[in-house]
Amino acid sequence: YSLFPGEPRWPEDRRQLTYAFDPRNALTEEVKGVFGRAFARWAAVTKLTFTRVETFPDSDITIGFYTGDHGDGEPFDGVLGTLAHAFSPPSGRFHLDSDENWVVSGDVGGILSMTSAVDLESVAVHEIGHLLGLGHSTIEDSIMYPTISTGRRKVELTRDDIDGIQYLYGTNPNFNGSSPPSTQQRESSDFGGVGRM
Amino acid sequence: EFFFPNVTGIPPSRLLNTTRNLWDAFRNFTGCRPGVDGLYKLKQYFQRFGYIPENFSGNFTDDFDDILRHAIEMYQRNFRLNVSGELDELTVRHLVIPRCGNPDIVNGSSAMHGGKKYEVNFAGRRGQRFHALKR
Repeated sequence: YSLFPGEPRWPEDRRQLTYAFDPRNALTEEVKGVFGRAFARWAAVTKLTFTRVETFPDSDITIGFYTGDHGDGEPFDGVLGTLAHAFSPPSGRFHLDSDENWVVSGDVGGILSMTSAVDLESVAVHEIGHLLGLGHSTIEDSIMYPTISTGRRKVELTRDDIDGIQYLYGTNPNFNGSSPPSTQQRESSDFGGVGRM
Repeated sequence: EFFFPNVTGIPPSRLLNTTRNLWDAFRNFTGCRPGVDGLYKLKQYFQRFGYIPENFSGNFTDDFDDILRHAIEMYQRNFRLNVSGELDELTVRHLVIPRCGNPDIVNGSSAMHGGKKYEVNFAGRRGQRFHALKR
């Protein structure tokens, strides 16, 4: 794993974090639930907690889908290319490219071999890692690896991800510390990934 | 409009229009070596993700120069590819994979190697010499 320069992290008095969605996106509960599951994966291994709130400007973490130039100097580039980005602590800004074909159910594979479908939860788990202070990893199976092929679902934290986040925030007392499942056992599937690689 | 319950819910017309992206043009650079032109967009790609310093003040040319070669080497090192400094097929196929927009290298230092840091510096604008140092 890697950390941002200076190892920024959420301060001790801000470990019970709130998140909210840009109301202009008018997201459904199903879509919001995907983010809830993604936050829960990080909360399970650290002392951090994440609570959804409706007050967008006042929340610690703000989530929005935008297209092209959306005002932060990092414009999105249309379908595929860059999918999302997030800022290091304590910014809390989490932006996703609304030009992607986001799949929200986790069912991204099995039928079409080469599509532009992108699993939303996979990207959300990755970007939350940035929001919490993790940089990119060279471990290809890790959540914090920079690329994700279309049609691939990768949502389970690996040992590398867990080591990184626990270095920053300590361990969840309820985390049993067992090693995550092997690559073959993890919830991961791809049909287009191999082709694109 | 952009959320789908599963992959079968994506309209075929939308898929047909979106199976290629702007980075797919990089496939044309497969096998490029010094002396081949048309590469300034690839330099912009590498700069976006930190492989060429953000404060590089010169204009990118289409030349396959030391700036590009060192960026490719560092990219190959970060993604555990064969470090050749050349745009081999595997490197180019990797370049076009969708990815996070956050840079891999921040402030000229890559931490993607578990503590091994690679620092990049320009020795000066004249001649655009570019060095990669392993610490």
